[in-house]
Amino acid sequence: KLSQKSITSFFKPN
Amino acid sequence: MFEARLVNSATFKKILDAIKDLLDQASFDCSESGIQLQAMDNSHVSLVSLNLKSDGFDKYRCDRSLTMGMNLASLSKVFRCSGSDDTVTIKAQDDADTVTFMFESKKQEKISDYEMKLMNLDQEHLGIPETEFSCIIKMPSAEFARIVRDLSQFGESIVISCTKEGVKFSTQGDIGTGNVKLAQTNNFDKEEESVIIDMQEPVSLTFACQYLNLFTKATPLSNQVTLSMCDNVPLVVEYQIPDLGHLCYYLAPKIEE
Repeated sequence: KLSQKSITSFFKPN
Repeated sequence: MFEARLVNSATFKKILDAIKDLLDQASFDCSESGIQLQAMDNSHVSLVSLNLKSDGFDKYRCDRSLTMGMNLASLSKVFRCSGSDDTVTIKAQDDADTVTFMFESKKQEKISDYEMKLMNLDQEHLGIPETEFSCIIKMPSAEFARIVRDLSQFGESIVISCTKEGVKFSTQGDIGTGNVKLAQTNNFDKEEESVIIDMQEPVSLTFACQYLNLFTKATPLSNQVTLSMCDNVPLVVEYQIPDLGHLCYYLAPKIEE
């Protein structure tokens, strides 16, 4: 089962 | 004082069309070097990054850096009032709470201006790490749009697999499956029509059709699109805006739990 990741799990706030 | 003039207002309209279905509102960060925008969609699955360099404008002046928060539906209403051959001038005073758009027709017989209220947006900038991509695919933007549109009819996700032979787009749904394979072309005469693959190692990732479709709204901006992929890293879909800058979309993959 695939789950959609959030972009914030790859890119962190500056 | 901020002032930016673009003879071809249609380019700005195309940029707006390419982001307005993904973002409700966004901040335009204006500095001496140009205009930048970075924003996530409401679901925080994708990120839009726009970069317009100051020397791409026909006139550009930015005395002090400023951030202009705008509602993109309102901005679209303003640009709907422009003619396709119009020149646009964007103006704002330092610390202003409004921005003015002036449209001038080719022969300057019609000049209109629209003042729009700015918004204070709580913006959060994300750091985008430098990535060594496993595969970089350059292909005609219209072909990419066509493939995404076709495959979206069958399933919610598209698997993009890249090897040195070519790139494969696949989907599956209730009614069956669909696959589109593109081979690398040897047609070096027509760069616009070619498919060029730069592969370090094969990669296969799954992405939501809904977002890929929204990214293809940028197709009118550029003949070519670049897809950059690496395992467990967001896909980068990049459209170069000739002489002005680029528009990049980042999309988080779907990953096995």
